[in-house]
Amino acid sequence: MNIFRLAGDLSHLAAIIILLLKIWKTRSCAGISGKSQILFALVFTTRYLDLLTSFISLYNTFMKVVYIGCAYATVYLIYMKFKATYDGNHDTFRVEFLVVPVGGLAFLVNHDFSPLEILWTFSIYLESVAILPQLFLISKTGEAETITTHYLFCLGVYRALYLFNWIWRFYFEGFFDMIAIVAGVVQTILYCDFFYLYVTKVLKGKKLSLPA
Amino acid sequence: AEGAALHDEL
Repeated sequence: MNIFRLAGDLSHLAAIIILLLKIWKTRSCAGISGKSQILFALVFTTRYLDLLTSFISLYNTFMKVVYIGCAYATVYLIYMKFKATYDGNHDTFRVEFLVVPVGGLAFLVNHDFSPLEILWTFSIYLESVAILPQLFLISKTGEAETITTHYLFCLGVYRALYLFNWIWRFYFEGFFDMIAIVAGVVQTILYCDFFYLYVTKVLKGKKLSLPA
Repeated sequence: AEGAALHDEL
């Protein structure tokens, strides 16, 4: 554990909680892609199956359980409790175009050809692109509520901090996981355009709206 | 050490 890893995990946790609270407090999931949230629930489910097979630390187990629980709670709020406020007409990204290629890649490029390892690899690849339906929804509507942009910022910062964590671990522990690193770089790059808009607009007190 | 038999990250 190093400071980048811890800060990354906390940023990830903050993102998840910001989103849950936004939906709960406003009683609305307008502007939120339910598809991205289903993908994140799938990511956590396939990655944290090792909860059943190996114990790493109390911290590790606790965070995994919280992430999974929050992911399913978010999906429940969007598709059940506040279904009437869900922006289904704009949430039209075709997720099969992500899940199918990512599933194929997980079979072809993995550390070990075993069921748990293939599912872990699938989750890493899927996480790197799971935000695309959300970014697609924002590009379609041309705007995002400020609280939604805080959510996206925390989620982007999380993987960027993990990149520093991996540099740290390579130098001080000689550890590197090429699958996680490459997917993490891809994931972080996908947020760059958004980071630019966040800094130039949201942090200056303006609403995030895209030119028509 | 490359790869990961035990994934200790989240």
